[in-house]
Amino acid sequence: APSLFAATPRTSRNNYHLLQAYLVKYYTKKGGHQIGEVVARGSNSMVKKIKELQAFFGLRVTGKLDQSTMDVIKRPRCGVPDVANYR
Amino acid sequence: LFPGEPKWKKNILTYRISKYTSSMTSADVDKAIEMALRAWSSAVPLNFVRINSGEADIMISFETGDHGDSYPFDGPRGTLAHAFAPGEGLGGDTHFDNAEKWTMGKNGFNLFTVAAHEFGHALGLAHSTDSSALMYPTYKYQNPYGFRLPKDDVKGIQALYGPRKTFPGKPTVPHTPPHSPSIPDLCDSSSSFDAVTMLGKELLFFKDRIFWRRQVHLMAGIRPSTITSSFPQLMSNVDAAYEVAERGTAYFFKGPHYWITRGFQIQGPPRTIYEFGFPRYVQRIDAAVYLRDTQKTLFFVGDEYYSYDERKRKMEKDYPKNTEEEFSGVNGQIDAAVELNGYIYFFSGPKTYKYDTEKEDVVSVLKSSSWIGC
Repeated sequence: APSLFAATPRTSRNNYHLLQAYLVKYYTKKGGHQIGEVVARGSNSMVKKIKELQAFFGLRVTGKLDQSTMDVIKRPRCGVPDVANYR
Repeated sequence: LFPGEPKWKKNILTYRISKYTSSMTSADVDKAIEMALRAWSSAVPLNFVRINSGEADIMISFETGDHGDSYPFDGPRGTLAHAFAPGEGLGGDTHFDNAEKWTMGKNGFNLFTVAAHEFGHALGLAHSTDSSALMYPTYKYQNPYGFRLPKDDVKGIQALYGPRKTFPGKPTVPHTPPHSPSIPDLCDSSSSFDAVTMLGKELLFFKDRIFWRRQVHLMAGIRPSTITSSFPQLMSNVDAAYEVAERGTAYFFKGPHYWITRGFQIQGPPRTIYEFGFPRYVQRIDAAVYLRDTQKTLFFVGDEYYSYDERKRKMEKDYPKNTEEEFSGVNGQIDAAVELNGYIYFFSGPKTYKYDTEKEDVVSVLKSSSWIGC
């Protein structure tokens, strides 16, 4: 999904892995099959998760891994997921 | 709130610090934890009692990596801490990543700040999308001394536990901070204003929960006041504002909503920004400025801007355009903008660009805080 990335290839790969880990950690309900779903590169599910993230943080909702989305991902944060039923 | 709205059924809760960190003294950890709990107990009828042995409702510990709760920590930065919603066993427990550098100040991660956030979870609050809220998920230093819960957090916690009574036997009153909100120190800050607009003969500068009023040509008598005191509906964190002086009307934007005012009087309920013709992915406006000559309002969103024709009350075609490409010399994201004496002043972080619309170039750069006398 080249449209997801605007940076150089190596940075893109690193960003992709960072994004993947972030979405699994904070935008996937634990214990379900969705973890497998979310990591499918370029899948609609991943775009949907990026959109959820962007909407939550008040970013422009594009579904793409742009700089402002990366900035949020790299920011230190609380480990409680934003969307999951964390009990 | 968390799904199912879990909350404590009792109003006296015990806590215990079972594992300390090596990056702070135990006394400082105790103090930060106590202050963080007090931030919540000042708003709701909950009392916290410390115990030193056995199982407390809220077990507090500093942990490293995998620590047995299925949410392993990840080393420095990344995840700083987590806490469990109210409940038996693990419920209410609060863990801090011991790999972080914890401090009482700003050099590292401030334990009070993170603990206060985590205790919000331990009491039943989920993450907030309001970036001014303590329950917003990313770290932002809070000064422990004189800290008061932001409105969104008060609203959330009082929805679960109700407001704290001032004294036994007296009527229940909503939580009101004893002092006005702290005034952002713009003189010593790299931040800019959230919004700037003319309103009648005055210039208004908004930042967090405060706004400053000044006469355009006078530096004297600039005083901060709370947004709630003049615009209760807006409460805090105004994203953008502009005035169409010919109509005697001003517009204030906050998230996907806007309010119309005549002077300081808000007219009617909030409306949605999509009435202006913004695409749905635009969820908030960073800055807005009305240009008197063309009777057009420019709306800045991220690194782009839209042009709205106030005469036709219609968004113009061929927008959005890239801000830096169209406004030569203006760099960075626009936080606020206002037109004054034929110039557009773009506020971007600590800088204000004075843009000459005829020369189509920046003619000078000012310090943003100089507008309020710094």
